[in-house]
Parts: sequence; structure tokens; C-alpha cells
Amino acid sequence: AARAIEVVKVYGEGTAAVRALDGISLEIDRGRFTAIMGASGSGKSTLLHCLAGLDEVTSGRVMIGDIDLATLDDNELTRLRRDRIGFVFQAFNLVPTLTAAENIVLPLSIAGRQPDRDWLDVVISTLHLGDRLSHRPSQLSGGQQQRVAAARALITRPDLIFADEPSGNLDSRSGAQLLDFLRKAVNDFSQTIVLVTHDPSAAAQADRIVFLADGQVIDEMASPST
Amino acid sequence: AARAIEVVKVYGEGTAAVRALDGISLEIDRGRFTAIMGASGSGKSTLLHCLAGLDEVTSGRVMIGDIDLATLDDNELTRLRRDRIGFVFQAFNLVPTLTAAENIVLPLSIAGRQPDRDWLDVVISTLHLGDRLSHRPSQLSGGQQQRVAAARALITRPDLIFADEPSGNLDSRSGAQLLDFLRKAVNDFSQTIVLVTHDPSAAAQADRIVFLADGQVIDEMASPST
Ligand SMILES: Nc1ncnc2c1ncn2[C@@H]1O[C@H](COP(=O)(O)OP(=O)(O)OP(=O)(O)O)[C@@H](O)[C@H]1O
Ligand SMILES: Nc1ncnc2c1ncn2[C@@H]1O[C@H](COP(=O)(O)OP(=O)(O)OP(=O)(O)O)[C@@H](O)[C@H]1O
Ligand SMILES: [Mg+2]
Ligand SMILES: [Mg+2]
Repeated sequence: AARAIEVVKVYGEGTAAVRALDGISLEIDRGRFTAIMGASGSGKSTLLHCLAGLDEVTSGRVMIGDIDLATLDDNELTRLRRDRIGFVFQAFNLVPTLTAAENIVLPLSIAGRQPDRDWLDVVISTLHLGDRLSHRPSQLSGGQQQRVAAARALITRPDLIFADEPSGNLDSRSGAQLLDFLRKAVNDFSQTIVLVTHDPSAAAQADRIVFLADGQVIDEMASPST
Repeated sequence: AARAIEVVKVYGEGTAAVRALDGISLEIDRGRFTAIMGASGSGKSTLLHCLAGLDEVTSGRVMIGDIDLATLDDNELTRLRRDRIGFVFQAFNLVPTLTAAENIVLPLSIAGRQPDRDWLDVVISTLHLGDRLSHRPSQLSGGQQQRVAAARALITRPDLIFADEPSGNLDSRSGAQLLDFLRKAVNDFSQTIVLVTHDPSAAAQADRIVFLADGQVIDEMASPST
């Protein structure tokens, strides 16, 4: 579903340059749940942003399906992300002036599409956001904001979901509910999920766990629970 | 060290009103490590903000030592926070235009004080920030930003440290290092720590664990590991 081929990402220049990804190659299997773990600063968010076309690589190639992202212009890239990718950001990135409900359906509004009402209800009730829909992000708890960010990524039922530590601010129960929901997206709807997490119990939901260190893949394993 | 007496905090008005704290009474013991756990939206961040004088209560009283926060004017409250309280925010709240180093010593700069160089070195090396000091927040990983926020709260060696989910974005090793550091602050320097966390292993470092639900204390226990 997605692939990094010898990807290098360098931030900055000269002595201040940071080699966030150091020649990383990774294949994300379609219809599978892949978890990515690694120390803080090891390159997980950078990898996710490059795979989702949100950040340009310094060298190497990124493929989504059989499309090389470098062959797309800005408009094509934007459309691909909008139509095929959902992204849960580590810092949520909600629009402060919109309500939770407006934030959740924003990808659809931008595409001029109407939400599937049944699916919207499923997403809202599973993530327990029903009584916070008219609140703005500043009026929500940290975990509520994180769940709104997750709902936004799921609302378009994209082929490919990238989730950057989506349960970092959730208590174990809400976290487990979100993880179950992601697991169902794979089992029932054949979506592809790439989850960055520091939580071993979240990673245990995946089919495969990839370990990063210093911008490279250092290990991987089939999930212990499958 | 800090006390909430029948504290009620209501956000909004009329039908949109949210009773984030519903008559909560809690005593934080001096020189102790208290953990606060509870479901997302149960009032943990609100409680911390009210205890630290960052938010005004709707009714009830908050005491820091034997000072009733309601008796202080804005300047006195600001000075009390600056001199006696350190706060690690759930959303970090770093200044985007300052480097990591500048963010860390900001409480001292504001007070016109110089950092204790030895202590600054201890904080920076324990939190592994030594090679990121001249980076700005947008150039840091999520976990690095969180560690900078923690360093800033610790740099003044305040009597009272409030930490709102300070390890939510950290891998288990960096998280354990931060928690050990907080534990030492209590054991070696008699500081008082109030930690909000979703992580049972972080809560296990505390002397006492308080459980919140719907803006009230519903349970508490002495820590299993002391
Ligand atoms: N400015 C506000 N206006 C309206 N409601 C608010 C506001 N700020 C917080 N709330 C509500 O108050 C309740 C408690 O919020 P709080 O941030 O204290 O929760 P929390 O326990 O820290 O949750 P989390 O674990 O998700 O961080 C939540 O239901 C939230 O929606
Ligand atoms: N804009 C930037 N300029 C310079 N360095 C950067 C920039 N963005 C990220 N970095 C660096 O790249 C490295 C990888 O960052 P990344 O955000 O991918 O880490 P991560 O694995 O997601 O960490 P965490 O678990 O803390 O979220 C970090 O060392 C970080 O400091
Ligand atoms: Mg990250
Ligand atoms: Mg909170």
C-alpha cells in the first residue's frame, strides 16, 4: 500500500543538519495493521509524514500504491492525500475556529462531499464525542481533542490511515476503544493502518511491529497476538 | 502543600455549561508524590490548572500552603506561581520563537535570575536534550518538545510541581527516566509533585494515587510500590 525506498530526510544544513531518516526502506502491506515503535527522536513522525506525502524526502523514493510521489505536482499530491489518506497528527492540528463536528467532517467539506450519516454516527459514538460536538478545540480536554483528530482521519474511510501516537493522551479504556476501532477498520473494511505508538499493548493489536532507531529500521517482528 | 476545598468549575453557561469539577475536595501532601488518574474528560487538567492558580474556580477555595488564592491580586498570583510552582502542560505550551534552551530557562529570565549551571546541566542531561538546545519547538519531535516542557518546570526547583501527562509522548525508556527524575525531586529535594497520568507504571512511582470521574474524587489508594 505504501513504500519507502532508501529514504533520507535531512533537516537544516551544515553543522546544524539533522539526519532524521538515514536511508530507510520499508514496505507497508495492504489491508494490514503495521505498528512502528522506537525511541523519542528516532524518526517515526518524520517517516509517517514522508510516507503520507506531507514532507518531501531529501533522497530516495516514496510510493503510494504504484505512484511515485515525486512524479506528482502539488495539486495531484493534495488530491491523493485527500482521497486516499487519513492522518492523525501527534499534535492533533485541529482548526481552532471550528467546532469538533466541523473539524471531523472537514476533509469531506473540502472535497465538497456529504458525510455518510450512519458512518459519522458510528465514529462519533465509538469515540464518545457525542456531547462535545459543538465545542471548539480550546474547550476540549487533551484526550477529547485527540479523539476528534482520530475521527477526522477516519471519516472519509480512506484506504490508508497513518496514526501518530493517537492514544498518547487517552486513558487505557478510551485508548483500547480507539485501537479496537482501528483493528476493525482493517478486519472489516480492509483498510491499511500504520500506527506509531510508544504503548506495547497498542502495538500488540498490529499484525507486524517495526522498530526504528536513529532514522533506520533496526528490527521487526510479527505481532505476538496474531 | 496545596488543597482544593469543595471546588466547582463550570465552563460556559446555560444549556452549554460543562461542570468540569463538581465539588472536589483534595489535599496534596507536602514533600509527597501524588498521582491523579481518571478517564479522558474527568477533570484532571482542570483540577491541576485550578490548584496552580492558572484558572479561577466557580466556587470553593484553593489553598497553596496557607494562602487562599482568591485573596491574591493578579500580580501576587503571578509572583506566587513564578516563585513556587512549576507546571508541565499537557500541550507543552512552548514559545515557538525561542530555542529549547531559551524555553527551558524562561521562568528564570522572566524573574531576572541566572540559572544554576550545575542544575541546568543535570536537567538537560537527564532528559537527553543536550544536542537539541538550539532548535526551536517546530524542529523538535513530539517527545523532545515534551521533555523541554518538563525541563522548564524543573529548572527553578519549585516547591510544587504540577505535571499534566508529562510522559504521554515518550517511549517507555525516556518516560521512565523522566519519572525517576521526578521521584528524585521528592526523595532528595523534598519537592511536592502532582502528576496526572494515564500510565499505571508512572502512577506506581507515586506515594498515593487519586482517581477522578466526572469532576469528583471517586477513589484513592496508597501506592502499591511504597
Ligand atoms: N473552556 C472549556 N469550555 C467548555 N468545556 C470545557 C472547557 N475546558 C474543558 N472543558 C470540559 O471540561 C471537562 C474536563 O476537562 P479536562 O481537560 O479537565 O479533562 P481531563 O481529565 O484532563 O481529560 P484528558 O485525560 O482527556 O486530558 C471535559 O469534558 C471538557 O470538555
Ligand atoms: N524541522 C526540523 N528541523 C530540525 N530537526 C528536526 C526537524 N523536525 C524534526 N527534527 C529532528 O528529527 C528527528 C526525528 O524527529 P521525529 O519527529 O521523526 O521523531 P519521533 O520518532 O517522532 O519522536 P517522538 O517519539 O518524540 O515523537 C528528531 O531528532 C528531531 O529533533
Ligand atoms: Mg513523533
Ligand atoms: Mg487533560
